[in-house]
Amino acid sequence: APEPSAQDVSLGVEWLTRYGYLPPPHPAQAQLQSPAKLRDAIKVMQRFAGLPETGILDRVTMATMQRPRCSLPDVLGVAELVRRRRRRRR
Amino acid sequence: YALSSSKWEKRTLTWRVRSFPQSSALTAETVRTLMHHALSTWGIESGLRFQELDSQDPTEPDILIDFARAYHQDSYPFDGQGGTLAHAFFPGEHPISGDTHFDDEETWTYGSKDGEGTDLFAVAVHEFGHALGLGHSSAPNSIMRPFYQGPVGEPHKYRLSQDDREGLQQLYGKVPETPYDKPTRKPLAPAPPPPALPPDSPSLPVPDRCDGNFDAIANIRGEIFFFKGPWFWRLQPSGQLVSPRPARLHRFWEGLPAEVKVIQAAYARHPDGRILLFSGPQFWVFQDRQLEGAPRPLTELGLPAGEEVDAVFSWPLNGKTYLIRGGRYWRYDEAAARPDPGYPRDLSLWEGAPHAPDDVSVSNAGDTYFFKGAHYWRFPKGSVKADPDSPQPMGPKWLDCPAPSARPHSPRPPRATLEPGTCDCSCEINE
Repeated sequence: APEPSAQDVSLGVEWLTRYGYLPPPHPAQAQLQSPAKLRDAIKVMQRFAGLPETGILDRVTMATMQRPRCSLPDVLGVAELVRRRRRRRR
Repeated sequence: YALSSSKWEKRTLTWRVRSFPQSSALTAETVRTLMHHALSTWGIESGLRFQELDSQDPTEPDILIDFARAYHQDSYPFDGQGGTLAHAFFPGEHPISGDTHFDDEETWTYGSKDGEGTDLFAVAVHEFGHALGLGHSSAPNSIMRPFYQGPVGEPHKYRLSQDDREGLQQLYGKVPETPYDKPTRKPLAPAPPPPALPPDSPSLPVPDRCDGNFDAIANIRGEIFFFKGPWFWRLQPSGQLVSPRPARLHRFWEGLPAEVKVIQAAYARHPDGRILLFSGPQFWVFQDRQLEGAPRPLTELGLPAGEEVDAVFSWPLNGKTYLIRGGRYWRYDEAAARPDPGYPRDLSLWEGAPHAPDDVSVSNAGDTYFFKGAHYWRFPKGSVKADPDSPQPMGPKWLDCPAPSARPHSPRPPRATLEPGTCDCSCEINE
């Protein structure tokens, strides 16, 4: 798939942050968003949307972000997600 | 499924629609009915009960429903047509907990083909899932998926997916067995919401259920129906009213002729579950909500030609059906499908029963209740002698009404029929 444009990436990251897939940015920490983290976030979003979990911000994934939906985030608090992951690992 | 970190501790939640859609063809009555169905979808699987508050009721409901646009004083501004459609707040002690907001700039529809507008019922079921504590789910057929999946069919036929039921039962446990005898059939499905009326059609004045004086009262598959003129109320086995507002008689009982203005008596026939509605010297037989065949004469049940009934009930103890007119009653043997000989008899054999009752019904616990005016007389299961403390006001026990105050005009209980045997009572002319 063609590389997504910078604008798509920016819109995509904004959307993923809004709906809980990425932690909200913090001006003081400016934590870096590793490409792997971004890819994971895209995969989880694709699962909620019923799309193939490629981890790539392709055209279909970008178009899905425009579909009518509920305003609430899909992932309830990244901390909650971490807790669940820890629980699963245990 | 995913759970938020909160749930309601109480099991009866109140709700009210505070504002209605301005840019959709749905009437307020349709919106309220759709909200009732959407809440009932979760209630049926959890034992949660939902009680609609009247618009005049000053109580703050647990679930306050609004149609709003753009920024509406919470942290989720809407974005015009498309995009975000609605949101709801998880359970909690905050005033906004449980509240549910729909974007008023969407074209909300009911029963439209897919692609036309946004199906209000489907989105409402989703949002009430949040209001009860569920997060979004990625399960393929869950109603809690974040993206709108189109209409989900007829509201009164819709059932939650397994994923949604499991998430709900994580929060609220499985449906508790009701303490009543399990009705042998499912309660009647609520009528579909009314079709969109022309925007300025006047809504008919509805009677006040707390006045009593019902035309007919019947236990139909575990629910008590209270009929009055062209309206009726439904009381669920849990003791909750389906809605404080009455439903339309002719919209629900499909095929009931329009010229039938009043239902004088009603009962559910045990052997086959048919429901019989009586008016004048005739009765109509329904299979579920659909009329079955032509009206039948009351003479078939043993009454003289031209006679009418005040009350009819089926007594589970002997499988007989009792038809009451004034101070007399006839008895019909459902199993033999013929009237019992030796009738009519004097109603005073039901010790303490009121003359010409509005109707009689047997509760899910098996007690027999005579209703008249705003009062009821209770006959314990298997007994033909009224409780000594009868009559009692029916409003607080049956219809979620305040106890009648000692106001001079509050309806006094009508005099019961005489006890059998001689009596030396001196009846004043106006007693």
